[in-house]
Amino acid sequence: MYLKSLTLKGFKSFADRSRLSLEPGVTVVVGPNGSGKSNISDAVLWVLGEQSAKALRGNAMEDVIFAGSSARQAVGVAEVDLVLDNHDGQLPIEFSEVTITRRMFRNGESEYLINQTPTRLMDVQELLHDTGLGRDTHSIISQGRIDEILNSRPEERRALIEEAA
Amino acid sequence: MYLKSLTLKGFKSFADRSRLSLEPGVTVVVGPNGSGKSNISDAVLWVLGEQSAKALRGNAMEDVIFAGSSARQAVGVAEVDLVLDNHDGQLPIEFSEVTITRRMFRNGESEYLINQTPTRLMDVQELLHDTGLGRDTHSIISQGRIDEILNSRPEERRALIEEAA
Amino acid sequence: VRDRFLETFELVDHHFQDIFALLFPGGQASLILTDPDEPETTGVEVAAQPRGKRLQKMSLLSGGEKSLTALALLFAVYRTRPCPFYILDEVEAALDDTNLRRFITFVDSLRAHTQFIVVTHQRRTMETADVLYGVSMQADGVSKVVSQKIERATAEATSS
Amino acid sequence: VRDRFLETFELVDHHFQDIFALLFPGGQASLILTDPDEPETTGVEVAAQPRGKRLQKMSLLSGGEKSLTALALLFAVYRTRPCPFYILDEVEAALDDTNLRRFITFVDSLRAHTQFIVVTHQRRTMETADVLYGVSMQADGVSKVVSQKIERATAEATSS
Ligand SMILES: Nc1ncnc2c1ncn2[C@@H]1O[C@H](COP(=O)(O)OP(=O)(O)OP(=O)(O)O)[C@@H](O)[C@H]1O
Ligand SMILES: Nc1ncnc2c1ncn2[C@@H]1O[C@H](COP(=O)(O)OP(=O)(O)OP(=O)(O)O)[C@@H](O)[C@H]1O
Ligand SMILES: [Mg+2]
Ligand SMILES: [Mg+2]
Repeated sequence: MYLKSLTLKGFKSFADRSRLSLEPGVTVVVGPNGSGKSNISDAVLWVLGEQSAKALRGNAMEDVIFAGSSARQAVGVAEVDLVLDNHDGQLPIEFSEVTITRRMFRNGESEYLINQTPTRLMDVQELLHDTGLGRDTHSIISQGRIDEILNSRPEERRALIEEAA
Repeated sequence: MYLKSLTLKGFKSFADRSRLSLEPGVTVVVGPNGSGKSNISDAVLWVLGEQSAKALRGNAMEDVIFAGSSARQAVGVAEVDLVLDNHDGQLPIEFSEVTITRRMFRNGESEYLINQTPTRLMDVQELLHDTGLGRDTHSIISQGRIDEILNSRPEERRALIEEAA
Repeated sequence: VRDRFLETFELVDHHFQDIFALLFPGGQASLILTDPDEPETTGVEVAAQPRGKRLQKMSLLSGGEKSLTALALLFAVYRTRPCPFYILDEVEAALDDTNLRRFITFVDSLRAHTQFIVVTHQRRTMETADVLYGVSMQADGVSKVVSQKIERATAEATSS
Repeated sequence: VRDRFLETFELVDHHFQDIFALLFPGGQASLILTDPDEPETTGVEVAAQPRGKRLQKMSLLSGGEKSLTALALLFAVYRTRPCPFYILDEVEAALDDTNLRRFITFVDSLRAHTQFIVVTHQRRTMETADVLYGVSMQADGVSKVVSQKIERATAEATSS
C-alpha cells in the first residue's frame, strides 16, 4: 500500500484544483517560504480525519477553506481527495484503489466519502485502523514538531509505543 | 559600547578556560551539532544575571557547571567573565572597560563581581539598567526562540515595547 | 494488553538502540520505563549519550542532537510498525552537514520498501529525490504545484 | 508612563512597517493595540500581509514567514532602542535562499554601528563575518574555540 495521489481544491492556499501524483520511494517537495508546502501536509492530516483546527495552524476549522487573496475571492468549500493503492489488500475493502474524500463548507458542515460514497468519520477511521494512519499518527511530522517528541512528558511518550503496538 | 571579550571556564561543555575576543561588526560562530555554540550564548545570558535554569536548558542551576565527560571529571565551579568596552562612558562607572564576572559552586552558591570587586546581582542589574541588557532582554535570541515573539499572547508582547521605552 | 505493550516496548527500544548508533556513531541510547511495575500507566524516558559525553538530561542536548535523537526514535517506531507512507516537513533543519548526510543515508536505506514525502530547503536532501515537486505562489496568492520526475538511474550514472 | 508607552509604541510600529517592507518587498505590516484606551494594560497584536495575500491570522503564516516577521519586529525594537550587542542563534534556519539574502543584507546594513554575534550553519551567513569563530568538541566531550579574522576588505576585493 502507498499514497498514490493527493488532490486539493479550495484547501488553504490551493484555490484551484491541484493534483500530486506520487510513487513509492522518495518524493521531495520544495518551494519558497509561504508557497504552500506545509499546507500540503496539513491537507493529508485533514483528509485522514484531523479534528483540531490548531493542529492545522488555524483557530477555527473554516480556516482551511481558501480565504481569498489580493486577486481572488474566497471560496465556499475546501476539498481534499487522497488515493491509496491497495493492490496488497491491506485495507479491508474490495477495491485495489481507495479514495478518501473530505469536504468542508463555510457553514461548518463536513462530509467524508470513501470511493465517492458518502460515509462518516468513524468509517474512515475504521478503514484506516490497522495502518497506523489514525489520529495523532507519528507518520506525519508537521513543521517545527520534531522536537516535541523529546520535550513531551514521559506519560505522553507512551502513546508512541501504543501506536506501534 | 560593545562586547570586547567573553571567557568561560567550567561553564557547561567548556571545561577548560576558553576566551573569545570580539570586535564591533559581525562575528559568526560555527561548528558541528553539539559542539558548544549555544552554550556560549547561554553563558552571556547567565553572566548578565539570568535566574531561570530552564532558560539555560537545565533543570537546576548546577546544570551550568561542567558535569564531566567520557575523559574528564566534573568540576566544582563554573565561571564566566564578560568584558564591555566603555570608552563612550555609557555605563555609569569610571572605567573604560568593565568586567562582569559570575561564579557558581556545586553547593549552589553564586558570586557576582564587577571589575574583580565582589558585588550583588542587584548591582549588576543596576549597572546595566539603561543598556537594554537586563532580564528577559530581546537582544539575545536563543536557539529555537525566534517564533516565540509571535506565538506569545498580546499582553506578553507589550513587554517588547516597554523594553524599548 | 500488558504483555503487548511490554513486548512492543522491547522491540522499539531495540530498534532505537540500533538506529541511534547509526545516526550517532560511537554513541549509545535506550528507552527506559519510568514505572516498570505498572505497564498500563508507565511513562517512557529517553536516555541518549552522544560519543564522548556523559549521560545528560535530555534538555541539555543541543538543537541538532535533539532533532537527530527524535528522528532515531521515530524511525524505531516506523521499523516496529510500518506505515503506508511518511511525511517529514523540514525535520532536518537543525542538522549540520555531517548529521544531514547520516540522516539522508538512513532515509536512502529505506527507499526500496517505504514511501517518504519530504519537505525541505536543503539542497542535499533534494538530491535524494525520485520525484521532485515544486510548489509556487504567484503574486495572486494562490499555490500551484509542478512536478518533475528525476531519473535516478541517470542521475546516479552522471554523478559517479 | 502612559505617554512614554504610547510614544514608544508609535516609534516601534513605524520602524516595523519600514523594516517589514524591506524584508517582504510588496508586503505590509503594522502593530495594533488590542485595547487603546488602556495604555497601562493593553496588549500588542501584529498584523502582517506578505505580497499578494489577504491579511491572515498570524497562525496561518508559514514557518519562514513567521521567522522573518519576528525578525522584522525585533529589528524595529533594536532600532528604537539600540543595545550594545545582539546575539542571534540560528534565527534564519527556516528561511529560503531569497529571504536569507534579504536578512543578510539587512544585517549587513547595520554592520558599521552595531555588534552582532550570529550562530549559524548557513554558508551564506558565514560569508558576512568580520571574524569567524569555530567551536569544536573532540572525543573527550570538551568544547574548544578557535578564531579566524577574516579580512573583509580583501574578501570583498577578491569576490567582486
Ligand atoms: N485558508 C487560507 N486561504 C488562503 N491562504 C491561506 C489559507 N491558509 C493558509 N494560507 C496561506 O498559506 C501560506 C502558508 O503556506 P505554508 O505554510 O504551506 O508555506 P510553506 O511553503 O510551508 O513555507 P515555509 O517554507 O516558510 O515553511 C500563508 O502565507 C497563508 O497566507
Ligand atoms: N554542564 C554540562 N557539562 C558538560 N556538558 C554539557 C553541560 N551542559 C551541556 N553540555 C553539553 O553541551 C552540548 C550542547 O551544546 P550546544 O547546545 O551549545 O551545541 P550547539 O553547538 O549549539 O549545537 P547545535 O548546532 O546542534 O545547536 C550537549 O551535548 C551537552 O552534552
Ligand atoms: Mg512550511
Ligand atoms: Mg545550538
